[in-house]
Amino acid sequence: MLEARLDQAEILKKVVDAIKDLVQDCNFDCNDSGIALQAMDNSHVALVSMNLQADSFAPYRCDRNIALGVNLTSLTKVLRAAQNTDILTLRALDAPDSLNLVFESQDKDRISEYDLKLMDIDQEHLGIPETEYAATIKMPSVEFRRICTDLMALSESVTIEASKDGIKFTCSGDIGNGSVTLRQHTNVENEKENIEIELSEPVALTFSLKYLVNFCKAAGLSNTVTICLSNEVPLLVSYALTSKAGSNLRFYLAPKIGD
Amino acid sequence: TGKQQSILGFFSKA
Repeated sequence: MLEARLDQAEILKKVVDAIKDLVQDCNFDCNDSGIALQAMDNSHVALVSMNLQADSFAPYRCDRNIALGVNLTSLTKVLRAAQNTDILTLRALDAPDSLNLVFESQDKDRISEYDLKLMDIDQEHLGIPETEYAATIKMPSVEFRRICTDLMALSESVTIEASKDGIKFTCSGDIGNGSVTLRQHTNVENEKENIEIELSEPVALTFSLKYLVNFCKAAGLSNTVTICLSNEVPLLVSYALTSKAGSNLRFYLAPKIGD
Repeated sequence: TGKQQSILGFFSKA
């Protein structure tokens, strides 16, 4: 059986909120190392991958591999009943037809309990190759969201160029064109404001802004976002879910290539 | 602005 207790319901609420417009139904794959989710959007352009390691929960118990087939719209309805600061416990049997969710207020004066019906989802699992990215950018997540939404007002695509001069986001549309350039920046007093750029070779790739703006719904999960690029491979946009390494929400986006 | 690629062209089915 599965029993997983999260100290803050906020994490799961925000994860589901961030991905529910990209993915409708997906399996939460539970095993002794934690809970993972992988799903593509309907048009197979983007891939969402979530990992919540067992050490993100206390306690965490999962004796066998369990796939929880969940409709995210339904899960959203149930999670709406949880306050951000509630303690959230997920429970399921080994071959479950429902997922039990318990929300407890921090001072334990309210306990809510819900059962969510599960579904059988036959989902393809994709192997994501280990990639040494040519460019890695770590920046404030709200700043990345602002760049994407600002550029989407002009165009449906953005070209991201990484060079020794910095990271340049360029778009052009019917009303005109625009660009934003980021340079490495260290704020000694407020590390969250830092922009860190690691570059091993120049990169230039074009992506759909509609998807990038969608990924930015995860900005509430983490102050910083990590963006990884290599020529002719999908872009990786990654948000840390907890302070523990390995628990993250990742989005991969296939590029636009050629004319 | 280029042709949208599919993620399936990059990641193989496990």
